[in-house]
Parts: sequence; structure tokens; C-alpha cells
Amino acid sequence: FLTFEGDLKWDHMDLTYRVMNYSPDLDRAVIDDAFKRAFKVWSDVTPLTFTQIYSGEADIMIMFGSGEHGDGYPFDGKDGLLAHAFPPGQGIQGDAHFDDDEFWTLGTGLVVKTRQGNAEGADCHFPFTFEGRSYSHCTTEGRKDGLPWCATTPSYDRDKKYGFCPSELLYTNGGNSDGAPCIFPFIFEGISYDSCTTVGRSDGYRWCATTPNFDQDKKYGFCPNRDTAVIGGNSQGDPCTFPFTFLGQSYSACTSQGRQDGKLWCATTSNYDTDKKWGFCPDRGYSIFLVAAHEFGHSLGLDHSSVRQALMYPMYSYIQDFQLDPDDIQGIQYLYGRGSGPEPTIPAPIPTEDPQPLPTEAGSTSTTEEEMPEPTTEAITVDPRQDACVEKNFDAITEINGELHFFKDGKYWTHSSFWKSGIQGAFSVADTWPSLPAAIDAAFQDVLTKRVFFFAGRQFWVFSGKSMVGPRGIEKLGIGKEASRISGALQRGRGKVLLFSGESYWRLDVKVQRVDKGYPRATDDVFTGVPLDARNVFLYQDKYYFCRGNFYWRMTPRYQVDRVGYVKYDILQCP
Amino acid sequence: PLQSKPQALVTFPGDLVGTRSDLELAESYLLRFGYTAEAEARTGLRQLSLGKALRRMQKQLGLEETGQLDADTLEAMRAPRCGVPDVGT
Repeated sequence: FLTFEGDLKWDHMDLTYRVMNYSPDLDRAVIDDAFKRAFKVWSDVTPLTFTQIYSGEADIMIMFGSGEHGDGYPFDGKDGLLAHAFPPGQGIQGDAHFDDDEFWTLGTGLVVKTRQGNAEGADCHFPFTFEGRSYSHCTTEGRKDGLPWCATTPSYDRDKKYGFCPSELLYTNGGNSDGAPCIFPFIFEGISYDSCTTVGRSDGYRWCATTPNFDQDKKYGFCPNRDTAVIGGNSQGDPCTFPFTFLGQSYSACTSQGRQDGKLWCATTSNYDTDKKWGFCPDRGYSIFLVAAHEFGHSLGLDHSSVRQALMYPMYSYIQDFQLDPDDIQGIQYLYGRGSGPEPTIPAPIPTEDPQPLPTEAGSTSTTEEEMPEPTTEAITVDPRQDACVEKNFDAITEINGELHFFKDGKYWTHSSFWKSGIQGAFSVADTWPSLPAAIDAAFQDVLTKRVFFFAGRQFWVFSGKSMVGPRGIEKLGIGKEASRISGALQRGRGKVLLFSGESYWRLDVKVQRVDKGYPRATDDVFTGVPLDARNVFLYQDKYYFCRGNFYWRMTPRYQVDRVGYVKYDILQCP
Repeated sequence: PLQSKPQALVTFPGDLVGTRSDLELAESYLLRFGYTAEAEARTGLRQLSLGKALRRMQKQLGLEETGQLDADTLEAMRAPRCGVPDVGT
């Protein structure tokens, strides 16, 4: 760990903080709770205490802003810089600023907290069914007042549990109207507005009047972002408009066309070519909790650490079950001592060396365990005449022991980018994995135990070295009748694997061989922009591959499609 | 899904990042996070000082210390991160 020059630290332990404004991305209560938890990370291991105050000068003043926001250290639009903070001291010292061109979430995508209704502020559950139809966004269906709402359980028809979604018609943030909703139309500088606007402001925040005439009453508030809002661009907060025209072509979904960085965007009017109004599509976003915990470390006197797993490491990576690293604890206790908190337990060493957002080790990164030989090697016959490059598609594709395996009708080929030996095979599946059917649908290797799981129809087999268990029915895993076959698998680390079937996926706990509660989930909700009828899904070199026909869509761990290409030429590297 | 003609890159209004070369990205990153001084940045980084600054950055972030603008280093420079400099005040 590192502290700032001169070991800057606070001269008192009972610190105060004040949240000056709130991002429109999240309900205010969610942000307050995230900041509270972020401070608790540090108070748990020191004598420090943190109290939120709502007026006056606090030790740690917290604000959201975009671009230049008043301190001479401008932010840079979406991604890149997420936030910054100043070391302990008077004035701006100790303060923490968050870039509001980012999409703030809890790290796993849109958080839509409801208000009123009958669900006591629970979050929306997407998708939900209403009158037999499935919705993966808030809707105004069934209402005359135009208020967007959602169900807070998978089925409104069954459970009748609902709440109203964030919208300017329901409430505003900040301003001087105690959260009153917008009134449309309203008059501002003599002009009538029938929606939120950024006119009159230099910080890009959307606002509205809470009476019909702002010029007269001067009553206003800031508009919350609806769940369909775009992020950044030049239309922050406005919803995508589908279809839209771009370079003469029509698009009915978010696209990365026109961009070099692969980020998904959309137009907020029907014609980008004429109106040039656009924004980024919602992705998983950044966890306000994790970023705040890091920035508050700066506010307390910690500088950046070069320990990858440390909270004070400068690069963002999403961690689900967060724990302070010993490096962070030593640093903060060097400044403030231990306090009466519980004896901090050293977290289990996370085997990953990669700062990517995957919570833990995944798929193809190398591990120190000894590679498990493929089950039977003695009698493997090779038929070089069978050329993988003539195959139109494959039954299954997966990585086993560091080599990509391509299965088709009882044969398989291997391809190792490491050994540069190109395609090996065709080998016989029956030689290597006896009693497997000729045509399989999917396969994956469990990173921790090296066992290989095969799926065909609603059956699965598990090979561990020479021993094999199966066939067993996938209902034993807790997968319902709606899954006729498994199309692919993505290893998620920590013994979890996502199994894909149709337009849904389940999260399998490999150890207990049961899918977790809360599944299946809609593939489209997280894996946006990939084919929903993918024939193969696999993880390779920390990227997710979805194949359909002879094409693949490659997705980054941040769920953005960064390449589309030919399986044959890009992956198999056929001539 | 594949375009017959090469994909046109567009500069989007309000898009602060736009399209930058790898060297431009490296120079701004190394300056912003304290690995190079303002003066060096103004005169353009000579190969020697670029290598030295890259090595320093790679060491701080736990990357392989190649002194080169390799893929891992460029990916790290594009990764979302905290705005506080790694070196200096």
C-alpha cells in the first residue's frame, strides 16, 4: 500500500460526509445505502466513524458531475476515468467526485427501484409477464395516466406485485420542490417545454419545472433517468428510438457500427443522420459501492496500491463478494490503528492474475494444478482426411485442457493457439469418451476439478479422468422441461457455469450440481447484441463466443460485442 | 452481420474520446497519471523516455515490464479506472 506524501490523515476519528447531489441513474436511497456500506468497509477495521449530514460543510463532500465539474480536473465522458478524490484536509481535501457520464449501478446492470404500488419499494423483476406478455422494461400498458410501472416478481398475472418506475411524472430529485413531479407543459424563458430539458444548464443535467410557469414560480427539480435512458453521448437520459437511421441504414437495436471501441449506442430520434442525437446503451455499469469504497480510501489518506486484488488498485473490476485485501487493511491501520472491530480474516487467495471484471478465475487462464490427461489416450485413432474446414458448423465447441475442441457427428478436432500446431484430428469421440452419443449439443470443462461435462438432448455425462458418470437427466440439475437441449456453457469461476438453452440461461453450481435460485434468466437482458438462437456458446481467452451458422459474435467480459467474424477463418484459422 | 464495405468510423457529437492513435493514448495516459512530466509531454516523448515511463507504469500496475506499447499495456490504458494519479501529487 501507499499513503500520500507526509502521511496525510484526518486529525479526528468521527468523520462526517454529505452527498451534495445524486446521479439520475439510481434511486437516491440506493446511492445513500451504497455510500454507507462503502464507509463501513473502512470503519470495520479502524476506530473511524462516519456520519451523514445534510447541510453545512462535512469532512467528506461527495458529488456527481460530468466533464469539468469545478475542481480543474475534468472527467472524460463514459468509461475511462470513473471518479477521483482528494487526500485528507480542509476544503476540497477529502472530497470525492463521481463521473456522471458513467452508468452507475451496483455492478450487474440496471437497478430499477420502484416507488408506491404494493411492493414496498422492491426492485423491478425483468422479465415479468403481464396479461400473458413478457416485458423486460417498464411499461405504461394497462394504465391511462402514462406512468411507467413494472412487476417486482416474474409474473404480475400470478402475484399482482408491482411498483412505479423512476420517471419525471412520478418525482424529481434535488432542486427546490421536495421531489414534486414535473408539470408539462411548463414555460421557461417564454418557451413551452413538454419534456425534461438541459436548456439553461451547463452541467448537462435534465430538469423540469414543477409548476406550469418556471419564469413566474421558479420551482424546479432534476429528472430521474427512466429505465430506457441512454448514457452520455449528447442525449443523456433520453430513451433510444427504434428503428433509427444511421448512414442510410435502419437499426432496430443498439449497434457498435461507426465506432472503433465496440461500444453499443443508439439514436434518440428516428434519424441520426439528420438529428445527430445519440447515447450509449445501458450495460452492466459500474458499482457505485466499489468505486466509492476505493475513493473513500483516498479520502482517508490511502494512495494507489500495486496489489491487483487490493481495493486501492487503480483499475476497476467488479467483485461480487467484496472483501478488503490485507494490503488495504495494513495501509489504513498504518494510518489509524485497528479499532475494536472483529479480527479481520484474510480472504481466500483469489487465483486470478487478471484485473478483468470477471469476479474470479475463469476458463482459459492457466492454473497451477496439474493438467488432467484426456480420459483414454492409448487407442485414439486419427483420420486426417476428415477436414474441419469443410464443416459448415459444429455440434459443440469448448476448451478442454487449454485446447479448443470442435465436435461434429462423433468426431472432434482440436486447435491450440498456444502451440501454433493448427488443427489436429479428426479424432473419434467414442475413442476418447466412450459411451458418449455421436452427436452432442454442448460441453464444458470445470476449471477447478478439470471434470468435463457433456450434454446431449436432456441428458448429461461427467468425465473425470477415466471414470464417467451418466447419462443423467438435466432435471437432476434443476433445469425444467422448457430446456429441450443445452446449446453452450460459460465458465464463471468459483465453481459456477452458465448453461444456455433457447433464449434463457441457468447458473449451475458445479460442486453441488444444482442450478442456483432465480434462474432461468433472459439471455437478452445481459448478453445484448448476440444471437438468441446461438448453436454454440463457449468461453475462450476470457471472451464469450456465440456462434450461429458460420459466424461468431465475440463479447467482452463487460458484455459488449467487440467482434463478429467467421468461425472458420478467425477461430479455426482455415486457409 | 459482416459489412461488405469497410466499416465507416464516425465522430459522434459530444463523444469526448473519439478516435486516437495508440501513441496518443499512451502519451495522454502517462501524463495524466504522473508517469511523465508536463515538459516531456509538450515536446513529444522520445523513444527512450517513452520506454522508461512505460516500464514504470507497467511495474505500478503489475504488468509485464516490457517498456513497449504491447497489447496488455494498451488494454490497461483503456480500462476504466480511478482518476487519481499513480505517481506524484
